[in-house]
Amino acid sequence: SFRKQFHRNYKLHSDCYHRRRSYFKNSIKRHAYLNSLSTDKDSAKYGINQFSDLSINEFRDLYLTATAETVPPYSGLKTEG
Amino acid sequence: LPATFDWRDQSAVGSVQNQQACGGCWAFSVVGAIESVYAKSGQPLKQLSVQQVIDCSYKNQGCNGGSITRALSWLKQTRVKLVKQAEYPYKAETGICHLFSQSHDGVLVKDFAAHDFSGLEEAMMGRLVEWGPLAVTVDAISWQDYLGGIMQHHCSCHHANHAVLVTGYDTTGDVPYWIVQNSWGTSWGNKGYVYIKMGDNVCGIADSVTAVFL
Repeated sequence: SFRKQFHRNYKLHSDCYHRRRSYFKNSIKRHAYLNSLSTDKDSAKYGINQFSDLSINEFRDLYLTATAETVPPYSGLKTEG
Repeated sequence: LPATFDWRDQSAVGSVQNQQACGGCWAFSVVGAIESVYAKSGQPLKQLSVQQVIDCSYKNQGCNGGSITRALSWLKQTRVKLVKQAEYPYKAETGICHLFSQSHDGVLVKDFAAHDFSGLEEAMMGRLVEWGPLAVTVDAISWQDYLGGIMQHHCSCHHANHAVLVTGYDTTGDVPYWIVQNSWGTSWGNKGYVYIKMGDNVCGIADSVTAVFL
């Protein structure tokens, strides 16, 4: 169902399939943990999405690539220019 | 300040983009902020080129990563005009920088302001309303599994690693939250948006906040 929904074309029982299945299972465990601590009505929900067959490292390497410079605290003074 | 505010209601926010397999979030947040401030000034909302920033902002690493402030420093110092997306389409990979003549139509960045608003999120609300959507960095490790709702826990502020665009806020409910546009497509989160609790610097949303002036 996941492969169909997110257009994954790796073949059943291939090495790639087993690796992705392992990452997918890990993500299911993460969802259970994250949701168990988010019980409020408006709290974030965690579950299966397009990133569920990525390892944490793959996700970080591919999507979390921004760096932040140290910036001064906001003082309320106009700093333009 | 209004209890709820969203630049989308002023038709000043572009549609949610999908960076695909390119680590160009920093360019998407910068270009999204520029598009919005341009529209805020009364001009029609137009889609500007993210690929131009990825290819040409030489102090950044293209699809391998970059920084909001370095990209804006480059735009300000070189006075490169940001051209339309249609003229320099997105390819989801770093390419060779295409140059345009100075007479070519485009949007020029006059200045920008980058500040740490941690502990000052109410002031940040005011700057959002006054200056326009804000490009921010966040720690987005836990965003891999996000489906929707207001992110209140499991989001540390130790290490900024992702860039997004804050377009509004809502303080009318039990949990006030920032409205944040991401660049992972509309199937992620709340139609491409994530809501982040206000007041506790959740995900480090207030640590590095950048506004653009045109």
